[in-house]
Amino acid sequence: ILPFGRDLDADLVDQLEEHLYSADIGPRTVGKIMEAVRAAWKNRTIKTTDECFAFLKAHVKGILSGESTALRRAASGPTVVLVAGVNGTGKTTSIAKIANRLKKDGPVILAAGDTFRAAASEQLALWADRIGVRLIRQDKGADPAAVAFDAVEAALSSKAAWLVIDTAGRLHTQENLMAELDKVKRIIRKRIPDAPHETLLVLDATTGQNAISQAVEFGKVLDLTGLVLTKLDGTAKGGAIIGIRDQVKIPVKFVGVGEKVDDLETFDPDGFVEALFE
Amino acid sequence: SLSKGIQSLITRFAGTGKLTEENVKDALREVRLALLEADVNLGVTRAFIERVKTRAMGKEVIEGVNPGQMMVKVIHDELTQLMGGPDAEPIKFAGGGPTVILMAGLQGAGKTTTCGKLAALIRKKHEKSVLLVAADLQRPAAVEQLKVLGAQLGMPVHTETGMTPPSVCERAVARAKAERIDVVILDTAGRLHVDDALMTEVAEVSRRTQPHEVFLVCDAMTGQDAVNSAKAFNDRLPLTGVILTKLDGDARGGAALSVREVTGKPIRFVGLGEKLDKFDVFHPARMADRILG
Ligand SMILES: Nc1nc2c(ncn2[C@@H]2O[C@H](COP(=O)(O)OP(=O)(O)OP(=O)(O)O)[C@@H](O)[C@H]2O)c(=O)[nH]1
Ligand SMILES: Nc1nc2c(ncn2[C@@H]2O[C@H](COP(=O)(O)OP(=O)(O)OP(=O)(O)O)[C@@H](O)[C@H]2O)c(=O)[nH]1
Ligand SMILES: [Mg+2]
Ligand SMILES: [Mg+2]
Repeated sequence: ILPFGRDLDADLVDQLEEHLYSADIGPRTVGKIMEAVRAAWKNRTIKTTDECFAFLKAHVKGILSGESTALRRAASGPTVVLVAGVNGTGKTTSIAKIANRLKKDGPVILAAGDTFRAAASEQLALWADRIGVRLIRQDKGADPAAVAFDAVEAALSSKAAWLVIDTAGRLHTQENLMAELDKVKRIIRKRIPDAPHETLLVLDATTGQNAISQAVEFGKVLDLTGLVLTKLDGTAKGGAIIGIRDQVKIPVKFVGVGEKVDDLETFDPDGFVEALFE
Repeated sequence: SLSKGIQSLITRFAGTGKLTEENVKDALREVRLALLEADVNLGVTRAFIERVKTRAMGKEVIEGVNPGQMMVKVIHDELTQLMGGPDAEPIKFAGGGPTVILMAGLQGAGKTTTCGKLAALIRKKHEKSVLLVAADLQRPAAVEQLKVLGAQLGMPVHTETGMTPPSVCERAVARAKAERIDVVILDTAGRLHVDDALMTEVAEVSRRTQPHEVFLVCDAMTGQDAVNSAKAFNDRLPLTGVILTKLDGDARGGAALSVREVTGKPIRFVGLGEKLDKFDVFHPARMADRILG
């Protein structure tokens, strides 16, 4: 991005700021980061482009690290994972990828909690078949809370290790749908007091500043324990998650890097930051 | 809101007679921030600010008119004009034989749902028959998804097995010709603009079906990357327009301006919800209001 080994000047610093914008880091967060860079430059802590990069990477890594990417486990019985997010972000696909990973840990059950969208449960059924895990589903139009309840009962009685619950895509501006999500959470909690043990918000790396609103608003209804950042195999950098960390302390746990079942990685802040500055 | 912000800034210059570089500088900084917060691409934002500055400079501040109001009007008009003329272009129907419409875009943008919406609109507004074509052979249950929508609409869905997407589409167009169906809508798999094999595949679909309309379906909450994907799709396909989806959310939709700037193609329709009737022609002035915030 910036030529190596050059002394910093106003133009280079401006170019750097532009690069931060192009990664979807957003004006507020870019402002804060550049303030730190300009201060370090002014007091001569950093003088060259290399030093500037090192400073920047350390600064952003500092924002993103310090939280575990491991999934929380239930003290006993099945660990329940609830997955939510706006339409088309990659929830269903990510669930298949995550479930496939969890399999070696013990029996996994999936719940087809999207009872609204055309062929939603068919999509998850194909995935469940493909990876060899059991799926709990009901007819289209069923109450998602009823599916969740059924699935929890099945997980308990079959002594499953994991239950991962898919939900329909929804916009955080849709009050009735956010209320529906709250109901699903409460139904699960009623049956297993500590559940859901893990609640993941799935975000699309191509999304801009709206990702922050999504994290904040979904966070009001659900106790979000992790983020899944998908479609990082494209050219979008997913920098919105830095702005998110500014507002809510939710760690990124997984990233999606493709459409196949193995295209899932545990979030690595170092790797993410390196890619951010490529 | 931006309008209020600019009004209050420029009120202090009332009575200076002209909008000058100095007194618009603060206002333009406000606009720049608003556009970046709205996800407008940085380069596009810069070019837009320059144009606004040129248009605003030297404008006589009419007696009794608040310079702030003048500034807001210049910004709003410039953005509206950029987003497209007052009337969205109508669909280009074929002179004879079926009209072919190709839907393309990134994964999860809303293509399949939009195929259903467009089909519903065409039947309602133009009273034409539609054949939906399930050419996404890669996503699990994608064909099933389109079949469910077709069933909801009472419209036929063309499917084939053991064929590549370009061949499915070619066969569907031939069927429409033979059965005298007016419009063919081709649903394609979501793909990354950096996936050369898949970009070649969709270009092949276009080459073999010679569509009358090629729509890039774009999610309204897309950020800075909108310019990258839009440019790539525009390079590989003869795009005739853009459809912006999920506008019922609270994303400001700056991607709309970025895509418009980088492709030069008009935004034709907007998706306003998940149901098939949540679809409308694009209104440039409304979009300008929304982006400016
Ligand atoms: N390239 C890429 N595509 C992805 C990734 N994750 C998901 N997808 C694709 O994104 C599209 C949407 O994925 P879904 O899993 O259906 O998304 P969803 O959030 O469940 O969608 P709704 O239930 O309709 O809200 C599909 O075409 C997926 O194959 C990823 O990491 N990379
Ligand atoms: N709220 C809202 N949701 C929409 C809109 N358009 C599509 N969706 C939803 O967005 C999600 C993705 O829609 P699809 O039609 O499956 O998207 P796609 O582009 O075909 O996805 P791929 O084929 O996987 O690339 C679904 O949950 C749709 O219901 C819209 O205008 N508003
Ligand atoms: Mg889904
Ligand atoms: Mg589709």
